[in-house]
Amino acid sequence: HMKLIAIANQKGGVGKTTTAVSLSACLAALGWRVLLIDLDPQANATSALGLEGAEGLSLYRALVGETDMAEQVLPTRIENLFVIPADLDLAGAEVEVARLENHLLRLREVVRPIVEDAPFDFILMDCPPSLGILMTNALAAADELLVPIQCEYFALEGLSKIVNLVEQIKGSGANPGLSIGGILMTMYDARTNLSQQVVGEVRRHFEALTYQTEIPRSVRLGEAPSFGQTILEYDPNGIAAKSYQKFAEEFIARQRGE
Amino acid sequence: HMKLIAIANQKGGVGKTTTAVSLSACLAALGWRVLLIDLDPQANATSALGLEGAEGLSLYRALVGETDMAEQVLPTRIENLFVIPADLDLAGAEVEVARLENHLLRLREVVRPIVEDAPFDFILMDCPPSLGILMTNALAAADELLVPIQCEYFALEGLSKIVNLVEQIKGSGANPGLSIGGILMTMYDARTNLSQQVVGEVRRHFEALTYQTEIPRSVRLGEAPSFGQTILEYDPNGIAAKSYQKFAEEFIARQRGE
Ligand SMILES: Nc1ncnc2c1ncn2[C@@H]1O[C@H](COP(=O)(O)OP(=O)(O)OP(=O)(O)O)[C@@H](O)[C@H]1O
Ligand SMILES: Nc1ncnc2c1ncn2[C@@H]1O[C@H](COP(=O)(O)OP(=O)(O)OP(=O)(O)O)[C@@H](O)[C@H]1O
Ligand SMILES: [Mg+2]
Ligand SMILES: [Mg+2]
Repeated sequence: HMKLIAIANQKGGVGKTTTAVSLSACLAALGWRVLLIDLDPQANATSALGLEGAEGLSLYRALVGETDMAEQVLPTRIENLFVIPADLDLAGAEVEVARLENHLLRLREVVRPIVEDAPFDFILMDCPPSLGILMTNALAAADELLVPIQCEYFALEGLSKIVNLVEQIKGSGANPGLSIGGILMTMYDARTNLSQQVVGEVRRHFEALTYQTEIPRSVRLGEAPSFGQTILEYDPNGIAAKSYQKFAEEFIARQRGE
Repeated sequence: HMKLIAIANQKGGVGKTTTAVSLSACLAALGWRVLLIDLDPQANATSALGLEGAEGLSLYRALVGETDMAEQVLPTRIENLFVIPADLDLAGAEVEVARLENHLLRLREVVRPIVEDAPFDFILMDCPPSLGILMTNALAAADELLVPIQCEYFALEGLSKIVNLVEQIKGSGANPGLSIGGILMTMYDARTNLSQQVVGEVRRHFEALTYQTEIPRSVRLGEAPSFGQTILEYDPNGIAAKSYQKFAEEFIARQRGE
């Protein structure tokens, strides 16, 4: 059964895009067929895979109903990994979608043909840092949520907000089946008390949801996108690639219910 | 003459809130009367000053016209520093404001009485990480923009987007006088090539706009908000406080046209 997963956290800079790209690459390397949808007008996931917003392709036009979403699917140089790139027009989609009748369910309708027909095992959506319409649309469409959180105080404070938002989306009837699939600690710096305190807090409140794997702070993850490479290509034997590979295995085990 | 400054960058986690709070505190300590408006539904600036969203106060209700913005102004324990706190309802403001006739100029209208009558030298607006309605409203209202940017590749990539957005707002006639007042490098880590490369790139393309002061990466800046303290209160003799004080002096010199 195909899973549609939103990688979301309204707090900015917590590692959503880095996790979306790295997890996609790791799953594809393990043989799973993955589609990554870049829902962020910043188009960071698109450029991290070495793609510029391809000419004429546009998630924006699919969202407002001018084209099919299936036509926006692009292969990448990585086997088993496909992407729907973002474009800057997406920022304009917020205002246009807000004015539609059933604006919360727009993305869910538009992505439905891909969910039903396409040969993917996982569809991952990289969400923008916001509580706006693109984010709520992603939550209304997704089966579950993966929440990356950096080991910082503001990110910790924001966790309750996303948990509340999920409850609201479930309660509104827009997506009663939505659940938080997991919480991933990112940018963990073992040398600071702050990192340890934040990890302790998150584990105490969300023990079952928080993955065992913690992604360490590593400058390699910051360097890779400037070459349009994933961490598996840029620094395959480094601690960052190894951590994301370990996370991908833990992610799959959890999907299997182990 | 009072200046209304938007602290904005659609890229998440670049140090907007940390800069808004630290600069406000430094300016207030130098004797300037400062109002900090928290435009982010995450309300990080509000909590960094040790305030929870005060009961009944709400920027949201002022934006949709139910109350005056002037009634939302709160003193802080810091002399010369006042704040208009954020509240989570702000996230709902995006959809409501989008439906108004002249939605781009909503904040500009609502903040006008404060700009004209109030005794502030500076009004700083901490913006959310987005290209959405709250951010474009802030750009339509502001005299100038202060753009914090972390020393990372995605943040560098985003700089051209914010420059284009400013041109669009100017060109649309919504705010012909808007300009980028300055660019501040944050989270600078002298040990990594990445930081040095990004700083080099930003200075090459935006030499005159980029402040000389660079804010170093310092865990103290991450710890201070968990105590509801500014960096001047939490670690007054550390490198982070000293850097923001140096930045505040450079900021004032530039405001005076030196
Ligand atoms: N584990 C890590 N160690 C060091 N740097 C990291 C790590 N993870 C991500 N980064 C870097 O930190 C910055 C923020 O990460 P990223 O852009 O993935 O976060 P995001 O949540 O997607 O941000 P936004 O909210 O803007 O979408 C990026 O420059 C990225 O390269
Ligand atoms: N110079 C610095 N050194 C170390 N940590 C920092 C520094 N500046 C900010 N931080 C921390 O990095 C994180 C991101 O900073 P901050 O929240 O101020 O960014 P932002 O741009 O306001 O984020 P958002 O896009 O979510 O509004 C915070 O946890 C903050 O405490
Ligand atoms: Mg991102
Ligand atoms: Mg902020």
